[in-house]
Amino acid sequence: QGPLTATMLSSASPEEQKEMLGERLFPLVRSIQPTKASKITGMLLELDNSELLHMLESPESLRSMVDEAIGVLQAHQAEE
Amino acid sequence: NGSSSVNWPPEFRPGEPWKGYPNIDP
Repeated sequence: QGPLTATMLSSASPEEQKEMLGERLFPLVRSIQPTKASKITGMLLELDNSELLHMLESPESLRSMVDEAIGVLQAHQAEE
Repeated sequence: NGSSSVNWPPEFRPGEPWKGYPNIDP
């Protein structure tokens, strides 16, 4: 299973593209934040696919986005 | 604000179809 590329994504429907990205992102997110990986991955999938592809190749980018997502999620949950 | 925010964010579960962000509008 090689790296996911923009070319591979371009042959899929928009929903399938997010699904393919999510399948790759989820294990990485889970290694950073095991308890909220499902929600954080769901949040990250709101981003542009090009950004998501970049995050798959850049652990630092992914980690900073996950940190940011955790902050947003906590703020959101605090409101409820 | 709206009650729909309770469902946010949708959870991604590996192996399941990604439903994405449907317009929550009951």
